[in-house]
Amino acid sequence: DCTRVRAGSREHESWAPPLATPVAGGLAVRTFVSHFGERAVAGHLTRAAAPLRAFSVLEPGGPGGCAARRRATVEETVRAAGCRVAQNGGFFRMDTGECLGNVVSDQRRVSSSGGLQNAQFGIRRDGTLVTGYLSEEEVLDTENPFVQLLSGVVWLIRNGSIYINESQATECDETQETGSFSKFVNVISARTAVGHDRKGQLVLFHADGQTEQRGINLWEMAEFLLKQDVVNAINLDGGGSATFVHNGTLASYPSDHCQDNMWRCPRRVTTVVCVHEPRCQPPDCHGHGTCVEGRCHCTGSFTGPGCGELDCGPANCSHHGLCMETGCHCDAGWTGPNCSEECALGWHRPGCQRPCECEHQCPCDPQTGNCSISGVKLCLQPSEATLRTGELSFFTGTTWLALTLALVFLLLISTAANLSLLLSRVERNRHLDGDYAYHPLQELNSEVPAAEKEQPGGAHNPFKD
Amino acid sequence: LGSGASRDDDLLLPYPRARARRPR
Repeated sequence: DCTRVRAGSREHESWAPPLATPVAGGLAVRTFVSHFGERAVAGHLTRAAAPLRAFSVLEPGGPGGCAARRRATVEETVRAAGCRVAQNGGFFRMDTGECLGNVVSDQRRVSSSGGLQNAQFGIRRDGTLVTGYLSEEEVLDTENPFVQLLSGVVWLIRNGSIYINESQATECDETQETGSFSKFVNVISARTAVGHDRKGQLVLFHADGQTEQRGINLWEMAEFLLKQDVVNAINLDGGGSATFVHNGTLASYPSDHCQDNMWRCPRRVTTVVCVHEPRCQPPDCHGHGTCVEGRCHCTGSFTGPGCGELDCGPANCSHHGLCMETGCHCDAGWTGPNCSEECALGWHRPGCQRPCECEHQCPCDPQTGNCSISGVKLCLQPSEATLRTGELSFFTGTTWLALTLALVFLLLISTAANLSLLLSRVERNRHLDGDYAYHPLQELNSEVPAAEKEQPGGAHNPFKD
Repeated sequence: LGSGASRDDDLLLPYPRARARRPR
């Protein structure tokens, strides 16, 4: 009813999810018959753990119900959704079936109120519970978007304190018929509410009644919730809309009459608040796992709560590859489960799948397959690796033979010359004994020279001897 | 007659039906 706020931040409370993942599937339904003044009022209080996975806002009759302006009883809506506990949700136009306020159902943005300032309750993608007033900008946030959201009228409890007076100032138009909003707050009737407690558990409240005859007003409902350790809560549609369904069966006493006034019939409403079996986030585990009791069991190298992250182990592909769904996809030249092994000689390409295509089966670059690489030993032809017998590299066999014979001949001559020299020396040395030797000259004409003296020094005449 | 659609007879409306002004 009140002003629209398009942008900026409005008064609201954000409750972060607990650090420790709560046990999924925890659901407690309590039935009460309490006295409010002198009135006995019957109702139910439901607590659900892990609301991100166990709570949903449903459109009437299934997805697309608000766009189709559909109305359906709570029993009809939950039949296909499998809700363990369900109640009526937000307000709607009786004549047209239009869903009023903001509606986000299972990550689908169904309708936006354009920043209309009525009490909101929702859950963001990271599990944060949001209660209070929101601008249109906050409703349409994409960084941490709402996965569930619906609008009520009157913020009952804010951060553990009753907030009804402040809500009247924020949510009602004082210039309209005076007293209508005040009457709405103070009249007794069937009531419903949604909120959360200090543990972050979702709380649904329902009380049977009939407007101005049975039931409770908003103050009494807020006080009851405070005693149940509810921290934040908003008021949802009441009167004939108030409906409580347990395991698919109506478990409350509607105040609307059937066509036959004898009986009471549940009203066809629009949005429904539903507590179901925990679902995975996202429900399909990103297509990389199976959902078992609200938890994703991932396949392949995927990990994370929603199987949306790849993990190839602490080695992380040794920085030589990419982590993909089937494991490490190695870069060229590397192989192994962690891409830590180089390709063996003779193989290249990613995963060492291709043999080198070099001549003479020579190795190649393990990354590029290039055959002209340095640092690799010369890859010789096998036929050139050994010499054949009798084949010379520079001379023919005949040439080598001639050369050898010539050298042998020279050796023989040298040997003969050396021998003759040796013999003559030996012969000469036989005549040499002393400091010098005397060698008489011989006359060719046969006369012996007149003077023939022995030389001093001990030399003797070998001829005399 | 004892089941089916309700009469929608227990109305609890926060704002009056007939509105002289559109929301600001």
